[in-house]
Amino acid sequence: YLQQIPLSTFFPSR
Amino acid sequence: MFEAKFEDGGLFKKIVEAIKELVKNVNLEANGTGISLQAMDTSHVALVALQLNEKGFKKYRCEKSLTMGLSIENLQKILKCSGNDDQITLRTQDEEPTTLSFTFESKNRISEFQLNLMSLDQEQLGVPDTEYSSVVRMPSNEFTKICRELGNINEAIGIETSKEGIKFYVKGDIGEGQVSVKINDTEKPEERVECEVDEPVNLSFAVRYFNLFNKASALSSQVILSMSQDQPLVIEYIIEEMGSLKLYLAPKIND
Repeated sequence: YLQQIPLSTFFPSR
Repeated sequence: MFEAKFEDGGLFKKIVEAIKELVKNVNLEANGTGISLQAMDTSHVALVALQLNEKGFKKYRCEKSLTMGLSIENLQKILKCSGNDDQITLRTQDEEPTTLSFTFESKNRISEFQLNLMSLDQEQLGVPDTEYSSVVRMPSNEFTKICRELGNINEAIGIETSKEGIKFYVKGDIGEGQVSVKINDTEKPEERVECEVDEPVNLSFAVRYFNLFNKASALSSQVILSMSQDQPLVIEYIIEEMGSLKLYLAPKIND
């Protein structure tokens, strides 16, 4: 099963 | 005062066309170096990053950096009043503008419109400027075609890189399949396929975002896919002489 990861997991908030 | 004149207004229309289904409201940032935009889609899975350099404009002036909050839908309504061959000038007067002015100019007509600006509180992500372990350049129409074809079979698409080229694959309820695109160095730059693979990757993505990204293929005959294992991919369209449109997509990962 493939789960969609949100972008905020990879890129920090500015 | 801010003023930016596109010699080719059709280009600005193509950019808006390319992002209109990904993002609704955006902050357009202008400063001395040019115009930029960063916005995420509502599900926070995809990110649009546009950079237009000051040198690419026919005329550019920005004394003080400013943020212009726009509705893409409303922007498009105004752009519909311009011809594809018009020159388009964006302009603001005040230090804290409430409207953005548009001038559309052709041989025999000049139109002026004002778009009301909005104050948008948008989350900005710090996208690191990293090296990617696989970088693939290929014709944008070929990438569009593969996504459309494989998207019929399953909603997730796999991408695998190797020194030999790039492979797209799907596994769905009805069956499975794969498309391999071979490296070539043809004389026609728009048909070239190049793979720089330091480390091969094997990643999965939701193909429906790619199908939205592919609206940007009108901007460039080539697309650049930059990937590292278990990291978001970047799909970049170079906008000749002006800058680039980068579209980021977070991967799907095995649970």
